[in-house]
Amino acid sequence: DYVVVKALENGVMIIGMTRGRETKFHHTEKLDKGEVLLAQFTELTSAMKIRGKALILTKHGEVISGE
Amino acid sequence: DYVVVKALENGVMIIGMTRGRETKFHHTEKLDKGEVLLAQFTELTSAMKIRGKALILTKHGEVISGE
Amino acid sequence: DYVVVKALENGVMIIGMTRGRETKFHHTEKLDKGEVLLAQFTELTSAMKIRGKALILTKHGEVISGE
Amino acid sequence: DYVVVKALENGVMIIGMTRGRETKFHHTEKLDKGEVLLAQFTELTSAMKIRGKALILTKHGEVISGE
Amino acid sequence: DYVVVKALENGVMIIGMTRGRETKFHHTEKLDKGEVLLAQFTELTSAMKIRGKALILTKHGEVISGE
Amino acid sequence: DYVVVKALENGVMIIGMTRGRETKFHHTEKLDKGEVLLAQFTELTSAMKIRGKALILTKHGEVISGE
Amino acid sequence: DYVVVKALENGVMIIGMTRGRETKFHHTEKLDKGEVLLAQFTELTSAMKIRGKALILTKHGEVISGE
Amino acid sequence: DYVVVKALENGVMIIGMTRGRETKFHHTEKLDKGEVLLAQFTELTSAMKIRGKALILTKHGEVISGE
Amino acid sequence: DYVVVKALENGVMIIGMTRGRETKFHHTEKLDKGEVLLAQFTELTSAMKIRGKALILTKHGEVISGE
Amino acid sequence: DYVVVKALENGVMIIGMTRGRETKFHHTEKLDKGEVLLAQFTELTSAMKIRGKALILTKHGEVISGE
Amino acid sequence: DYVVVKALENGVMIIGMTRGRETKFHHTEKLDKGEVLLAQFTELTSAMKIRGKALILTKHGEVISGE
Ligand SMILES: N[C@@H](Cc1c[nH]c2ccccc12)C(=O)O
Ligand SMILES: N[C@@H](Cc1c[nH]c2ccccc12)C(=O)O
Ligand SMILES: N[C@@H](Cc1c[nH]c2ccccc12)C(=O)O
Ligand SMILES: N[C@@H](Cc1c[nH]c2ccccc12)C(=O)O
Ligand SMILES: N[C@@H](Cc1c[nH]c2ccccc12)C(=O)O
Ligand SMILES: N[C@@H](Cc1c[nH]c2ccccc12)C(=O)O
Ligand SMILES: N[C@@H](Cc1c[nH]c2ccccc12)C(=O)O
Ligand SMILES: N[C@@H](Cc1c[nH]c2ccccc12)C(=O)O
Ligand SMILES: N[C@@H](Cc1c[nH]c2ccccc12)C(=O)O
Ligand SMILES: N[C@@H](Cc1c[nH]c2ccccc12)C(=O)O
Ligand SMILES: N[C@@H](Cc1c[nH]c2ccccc12)C(=O)O
Repeated sequence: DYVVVKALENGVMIIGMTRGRETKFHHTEKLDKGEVLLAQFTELTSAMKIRGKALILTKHGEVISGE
Repeated sequence: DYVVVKALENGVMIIGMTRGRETKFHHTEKLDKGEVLLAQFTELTSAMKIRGKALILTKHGEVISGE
Repeated sequence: DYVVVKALENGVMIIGMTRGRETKFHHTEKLDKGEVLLAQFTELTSAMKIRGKALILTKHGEVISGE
Repeated sequence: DYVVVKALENGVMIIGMTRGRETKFHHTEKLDKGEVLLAQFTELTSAMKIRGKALILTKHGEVISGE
Repeated sequence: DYVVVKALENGVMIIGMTRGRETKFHHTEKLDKGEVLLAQFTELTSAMKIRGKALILTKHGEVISGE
Repeated sequence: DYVVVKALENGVMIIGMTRGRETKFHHTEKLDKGEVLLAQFTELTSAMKIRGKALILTKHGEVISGE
Repeated sequence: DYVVVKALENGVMIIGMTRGRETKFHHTEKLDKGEVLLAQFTELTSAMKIRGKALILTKHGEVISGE
Repeated sequence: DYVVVKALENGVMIIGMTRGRETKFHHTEKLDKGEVLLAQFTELTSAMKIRGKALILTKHGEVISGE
Repeated sequence: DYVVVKALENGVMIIGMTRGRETKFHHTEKLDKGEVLLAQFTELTSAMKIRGKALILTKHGEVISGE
Repeated sequence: DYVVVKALENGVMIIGMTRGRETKFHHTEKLDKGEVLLAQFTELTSAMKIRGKALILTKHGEVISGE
Repeated sequence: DYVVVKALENGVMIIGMTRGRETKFHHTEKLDKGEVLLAQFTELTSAMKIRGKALILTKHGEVISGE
């Protein structure tokens, strides 16, 4: 499973959150407008948080964050 | 399996509930309006509760919480 | 497998029932109007009972409880 | 595999029948009108019998019992 | 794999037949009109016979027995 | 995998044929008009022969025997 | 995987061919008009030959032999 | 995986080719017009060659050889 | 996985290329016009090259080589 | 799982990001206009970042980066 | 998983890139106009680069390189 995030403005953040007992932010990837991140769920990452205006493609459909 | 939650107002909460004998709240992720959380069911999390107004995309369709 | 339950009134209850020889209620999650619960079938939970008015999304379609 | 049963009247019964050599009733869950039961086939339960008027959602479609 | 049988008259019989060398009737479940049986194929049951008027939902479509 | 056979006349026969080196008839199930048999392929049964007029539902579609 | 063969005339033959180094005919099942054979591919049978006029249902569609 | 070959003329040949280092013809099955062969890919057979006019049904669609 | 190649002219070549460190041609199958080859990807073959005019059916659709 | 990236201008970059505790850039593949990269998620690569104008085909649909 | 590449001009290159720590070019297959390459992702190949004008069929749809 992976999701597709396209930044619609500068400074979009995709935050990876740890799997297991503690839920912490382990990595934040910043995108400039137009940049795209393709990110899997992994042994380390069981949740992701997205800040800023971005188009997000998932297996359940599309959603636009930041509005 | 993961679900997609887009906050439609400030202060939306996605609450992870523990798998196993006891059902407790192990983590609450707060979202501001427009922020999006992508959250898997995991070894730790077998249920999630969502408070506040949010768009929720799941494999069984969409639903809007908080109304 | 998980189901999606959106409370359409206060006091909706999702009751987890134990897997195995005995069928008991192991946990009841109460929802206020608008709150949403996403709940998996698990090693512990092989049936769920829903009381009160709620929208329930399942792999076999939607149903509204409590009417 | 699970099925969805919504009681359309009081006193609906979902009867779990044992897997294996003997086919016995191991548990009967009673539902009041509007209540919904989501029940899996399990190591213990290889058949279910439904008495009373209920809407039943299954992977092969819907059927209304009790008529 | 399970099938869904809704009795359209009293006295409908769903007969479980044994898996293996011998094909015998190991259990007969009687249904009154309107009652529904959900029955899996199992380690014990590799065939089922249905007598009387019933609606039968299967993965290959519906059929009405007893006519 | 199972098939669904509905007898359209009396005396329909579903004949189970053995898996392995030898292909023999190990069991013949007779159906009266309207009776339905649901029969799996099994460790013992790798082919079935149907005699008489019957509706047969399979994963590849329907066929009527006996005409 | 199984195929469905309905004889459209007397004397239709479904010939099982052996799996492995040698390809030999290990069994021939003869069908009279209207009879139906449901036959799996097995540890023994990796090919089948059909002679005579018959309707054949397979996962890739239908074909009529013998014309 | 299997393919379906219906001969549209006499003398159609389905040639099994060996799996592994060497690619040789291990068996040729000849079909008369109207005969049908259902042939799997196997431990021995990783390619098939078809000569003569025949209708060939595969998971990627139909093709007619020999024209 | 297999592909279907129908030669639309004489002298069509399907070239099997080796899996692993080295990519070499291990076998070339020549087809005359109208002949069809059904060829799997295997432990030995992880790529195929097709020369000459042919219709090629694959899981991603059809393409005609040689034009 | 793989994605398809077609550069719509010169200097498009597909950046592979490491799986595990640390999220670093392990490889950057530069594409000239018109060049296409097909890239899998792997043991090493659990996320990819795309800079510059490119058409990106994924299992969740298409997106154009760089605008 | 494999992809289909049809060269639309001479000199099209499909470049296999190594799986693992290092991303290097391990093999370049050159195609003349009309030639088709069917290439899997493998233990060795986790990415492919395509130069020159070609039609590329993938599980996510078609794309034409080189424009
Ligand atoms: N550490 C948590 C992260 C998480 C995943 N899904 C969640 C849903 C709600 C809250 C937290 C989470 C876990 O692995 O389970
Ligand atoms: N601890 C419970 C949490 C849970 C999952 N699904 C439920 C449904 C109802 C009540 C509780 C639950 C379990 O793992 O099973
Ligand atoms: N303890 C039962 C709970 C149950 C599941 N499905 C049921 C259907 C009917 C009655 C009880 C049940 C079991 O695990 O099997
Ligand atoms: N004890 C039986 C219950 C059962 C399942 N499917 C059936 C069909 C008919 C009769 C009984 C059954 C078994 O496990 O197999
Ligand atoms: N005892 C038989 C029952 C059976 C299954 N499918 C059949 C088809 C025809 C006749 C008998 C059967 C078996 O396990 O195989
Ligand atoms: N004994 C044979 C029965 C059989 C299955 N499919 C067939 C097709 C043709 C002839 C015989 C058969 C076997 O197990 O393989
Ligand atoms: N003995 C052969 C039978 C066979 C299967 N598919 C074939 C295709 C062509 C020729 C022979 C065959 C084998 O197991 O492989
Ligand atoms: N012996 C070869 C046969 C083969 C399969 N697919 C091919 C494609 C091209 C050439 C030969 C083949 C192998 O097992 O791999
Ligand atoms: N020997 C290579 C063959 C190959 C497969 N796919 C490719 C793509 C490009 C170049 C070579 C290849 C391998 O097994 O991986
Ligand atoms: N090293 C991270 C890379 C990653 C994957 N998905 C992510 C989502 C957000 C942030 C980082 C990531 C991991 O393997 O999990
Ligand atoms: N060696 C890299 C090749 C690779 C695959 N996907 C990628 C995406 C971007 C950059 C490099 C790659 C790996 O196996 O992971």
